[in-house]
Amino acid sequence: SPDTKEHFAREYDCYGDSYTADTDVTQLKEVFSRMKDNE
Amino acid sequence: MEKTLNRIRPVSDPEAMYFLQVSWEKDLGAGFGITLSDGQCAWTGAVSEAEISREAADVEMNREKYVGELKKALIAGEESAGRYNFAISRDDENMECHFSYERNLKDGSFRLGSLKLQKVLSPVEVVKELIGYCLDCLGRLQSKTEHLQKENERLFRCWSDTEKRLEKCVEAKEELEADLYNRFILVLNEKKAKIRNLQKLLNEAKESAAAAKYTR
Amino acid sequence: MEKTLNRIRPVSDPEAMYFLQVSWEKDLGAGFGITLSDGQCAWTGAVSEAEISREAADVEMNREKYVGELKKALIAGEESAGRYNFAISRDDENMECHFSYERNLKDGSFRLGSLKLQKVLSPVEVVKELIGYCLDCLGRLQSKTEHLQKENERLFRCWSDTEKRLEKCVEAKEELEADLYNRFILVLNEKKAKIRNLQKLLNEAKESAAAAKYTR
Repeated sequence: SPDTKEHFAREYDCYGDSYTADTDVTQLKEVFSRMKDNE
Repeated sequence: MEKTLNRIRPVSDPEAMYFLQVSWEKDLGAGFGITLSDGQCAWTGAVSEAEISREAADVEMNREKYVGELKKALIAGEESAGRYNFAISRDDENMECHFSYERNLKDGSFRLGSLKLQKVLSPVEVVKELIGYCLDCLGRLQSKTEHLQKENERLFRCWSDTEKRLEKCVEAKEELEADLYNRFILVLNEKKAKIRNLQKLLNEAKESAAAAKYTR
Repeated sequence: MEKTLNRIRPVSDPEAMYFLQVSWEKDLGAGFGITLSDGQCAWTGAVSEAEISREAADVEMNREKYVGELKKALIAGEESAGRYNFAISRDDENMECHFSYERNLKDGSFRLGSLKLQKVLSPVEVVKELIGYCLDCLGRLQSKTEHLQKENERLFRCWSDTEKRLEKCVEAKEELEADLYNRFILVLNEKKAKIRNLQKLLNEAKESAAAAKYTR
């Protein structure tokens, strides 16, 4: 829904990494793995 | 001058042993020399290029194929054991010896070639030459073996060193990955802390503005 | 049974060539056999362990060192060329031959040992055995050479493959580094864009509050 979209847009960047929650190796690896090669 | 030396046993006397030395320049098909010795007597002879052609025609074989057979019969030695027969017929009165060689087949044999050899007046020189030839070959082969052995040790060291460098590279790659991720995380988390702080300040500013508006 | 065969030239007749075969079980110092041949005649003899000890004592040399000298003189062949002299004195009447060997020094020589050899009644068998021994050695050495050659080629291929894997690893490491940085930059820049946006909003909120305060 538009609300959910807005919520995720506020909380996460377009690569799925949280703007505010600290990241760790596992989470960052997951973010990188989701990124398409042509990006 | 190429040479080979092999042991042969004539079909007429399988207990007897003879030494057959064949010599040629570059290509056996251009003609070759034969030296035969039983360790005490020696005979020599030669087969010319023309004679080879004639023998090939006699056995109705393509010349190249015939020369291939000659090589297997006269030069190959142990590899051809059993596939070729030799006949030696000595004529000591005339200081000659008839030497022939044939290909052994399942159901018979066919003559490859033959020649008359002349008895050597000084066989001891032939015997010395045969032993000397063997010792020279042994010396060369020994040097070659030592060289190959050293080369093998060198190649093994090179391979071993490269394996170690590969291990180090794999380790370095894993360390690089871990190191980069650690650095990235530090930098990213700094930015996230900044974002959290800015969001807190923004919320406070919004609340302050709302409270001021209400007071007004 | 260990054996060696070498060519020697007696000092008394440097033009003459003899073949010296030495045979022993495990250790030369425990005794050895000698076969000498000029290609036509042959003589044999043996030196016992006790005789070796006596000869070592005669030349006042430590036994182990003496056996070392014997090895260099009788077995080493071309490696010891010029350092040792041989004397052969034939006594055909008594079917014997006196064989001695000495160490050549800058200022003279000293006798290492000697023995009486008995003439062989059937020298042709000895000659055949010498040539046969050479051919057997050649055959074994040839096999060894071929094996070493194959091993050489195998090691080279292994080394070559490992070099290629190392190259790939180095490339992969470089690609990994570039790839991780690229991904990190994208994610980091998202955070920076967010920070810029929040800073802009915060500034706007602060300006708005300041304007409202002024109006009030």
